[in-house]
Amino acid sequence: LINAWTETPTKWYPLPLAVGALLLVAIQYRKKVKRAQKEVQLDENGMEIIKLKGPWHVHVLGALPLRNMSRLWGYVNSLELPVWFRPHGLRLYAYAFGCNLDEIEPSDLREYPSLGAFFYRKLKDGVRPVAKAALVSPADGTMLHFGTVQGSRVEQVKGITYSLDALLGVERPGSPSSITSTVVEHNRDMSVVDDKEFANVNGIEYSLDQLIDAVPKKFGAQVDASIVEPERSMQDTLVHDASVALEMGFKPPLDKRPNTYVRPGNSLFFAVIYLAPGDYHRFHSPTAWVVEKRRHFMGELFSVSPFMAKRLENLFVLNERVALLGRWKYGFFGMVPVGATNVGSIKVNFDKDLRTNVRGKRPPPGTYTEAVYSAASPILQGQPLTPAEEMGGFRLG
Amino acid sequence: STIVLVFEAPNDFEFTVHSGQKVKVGERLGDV
Repeated sequence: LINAWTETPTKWYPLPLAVGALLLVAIQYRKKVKRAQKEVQLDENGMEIIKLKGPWHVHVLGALPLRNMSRLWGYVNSLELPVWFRPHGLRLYAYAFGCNLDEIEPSDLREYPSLGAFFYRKLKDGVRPVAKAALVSPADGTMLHFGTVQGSRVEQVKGITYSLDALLGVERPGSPSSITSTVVEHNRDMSVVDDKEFANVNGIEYSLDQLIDAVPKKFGAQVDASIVEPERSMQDTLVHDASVALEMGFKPPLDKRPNTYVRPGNSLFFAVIYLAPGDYHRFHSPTAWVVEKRRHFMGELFSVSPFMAKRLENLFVLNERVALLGRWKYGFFGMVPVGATNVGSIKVNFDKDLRTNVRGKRPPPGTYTEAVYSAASPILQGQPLTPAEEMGGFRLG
Repeated sequence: STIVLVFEAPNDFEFTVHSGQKVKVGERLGDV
């Protein structure tokens, strides 16, 4: 080999013209494809058409029946494990994926009937102290990316962006974006609440009107629900809602403003948190805010690992997701749990009607079903949440 | 699974984390 390498004479031949021409054609074609991938195509309503973009292996993945695979995965993991096997199997899983078994509740592994139940485990009280900050982490995970939203585009990774309107949805009359709109009824009887009761419950010398300027006097008349939740008393409800109102410096609902609207002196920010398979998979409220509505986008269930986020454009607007939209003390606030192949089921505790990753024909990409939470708290016009309050979670399948 | 937060905040809002950092529920992400 050494002799061949050193002693073989190098002889240069001129390339035939046709080979050179073919090479130039190939280079031009590659440039054109890359340009087409970067171009944003709009539909008749001016909305971006969301398509699968990425290298060839992304298209191979896109051809797989990911939703069916996800449901099958969920079914397999819901099968009950023999009691003798649970501690061994779950310990092995915990070791492989780095779960901390000291902080789970219940701590006896025999009490988790399946891997799915263990995956959706709870934590012991007090193991996650809540920082005194405007924004706290809603989940255990890895901070993938964060920054400001520039020109209605959110950066997925460096250099790859997606449309904010596609992520959250926009309200346009006559557009196919909104399929159904329902009011989620809550089991709270707020019709008897008045200023006096509110002050009594809180044990303080202020009235509801003093606290909240924009409260309509007859708000009770707008409420449909009439059953009081047995596990949560009127007193607890009022104290909870009042604490959110106080903490967020209550402001009335934001009307129907576009997602890109910000007040003077403000900007839109974004943050992406990735939950690895071994992480605690419930999510909590990142601040004191009021969720006014949810939009459920049925979609694909690609993996959302950092590997895929770097390769698959529009990943977060292709996948099934639930956009929870509302407001906090600085204006608009949105939280979007995005599903993945292994965790297609997104649960929201205060929305019993929500069903994700269901069988059946999917609507076109970009369409969504919407529910409004105005019945949850007529005063705050939505579902009030305190910082780090549990909101829901991701389940296997 | 992933959670995307999109929110309006004053221009002086600052994230107190860095990309790739492990975070836990309730941990400070940013402040004004």
